[in-house]
Amino acid sequence: MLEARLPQAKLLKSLLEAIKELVVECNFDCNDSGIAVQAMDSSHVALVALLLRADGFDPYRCDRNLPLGINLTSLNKILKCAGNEDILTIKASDDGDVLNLVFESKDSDRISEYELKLMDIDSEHLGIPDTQYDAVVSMSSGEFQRICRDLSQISDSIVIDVTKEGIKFSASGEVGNGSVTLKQSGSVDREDEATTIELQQAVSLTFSLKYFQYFTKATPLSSRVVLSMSNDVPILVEYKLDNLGYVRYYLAPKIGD
Amino acid sequence: STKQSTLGSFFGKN
Repeated sequence: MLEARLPQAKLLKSLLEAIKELVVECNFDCNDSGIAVQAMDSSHVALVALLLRADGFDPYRCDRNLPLGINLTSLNKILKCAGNEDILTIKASDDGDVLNLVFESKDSDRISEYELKLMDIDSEHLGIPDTQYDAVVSMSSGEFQRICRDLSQISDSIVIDVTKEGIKFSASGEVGNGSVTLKQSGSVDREDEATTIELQQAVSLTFSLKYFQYFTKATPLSSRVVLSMSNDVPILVEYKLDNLGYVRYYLAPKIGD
Repeated sequence: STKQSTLGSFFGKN
């Protein structure tokens, strides 16, 4: 059986926001080390990998591997019934076909209980190779969100060029073109806003902006985002969750004919 | 011009 408790329902709500535009239904794979999700979008262009480590919950208990097949639209409906600050407990039995969700107000004078019907999901699990990337850029997640939003006015594609001087995002479309360059910064007052670049060799990649806009739904989960890139391979876009795990997205590049 | 690739050409099936 599974029993896992989070001090704030807001976290699960935010996680759901971060994946529900990409994926309609997926398995939450629970075991004694935590809860993991790996799911691709329907076009097999983007993949989300989510990890919530057991020690990020208090308490956490799961005796054996338990795949919970969840329709995210349905889960979203139930999570709308939780207050952001509610204590959230999820429970599932080994042979059950429902997920129990309990929302408890902080002073414990209101307890609401919901059951979500589970489903059997035959998901395709991809093996993601351990990759040494040529360029790893850590930057403000809010800045990344703004750049994706701004350049989506220009085009539905974005070109990312990384050199040791900085990272340049550019778009070219019918109205004209635009670009935003962030220089590697060592002297900003706020660490959250700094851009740092680890570079083995310069990279230049083209991506569909639509998917980046889905990924940036994870912005409330972390003040930082890390973009890991090598030429002609999928980009890894990672949001780390404090003391809990991560949300990672992989996006296949657009490649020249 | 560029063409959208898919993840299947980079990541193997488990």
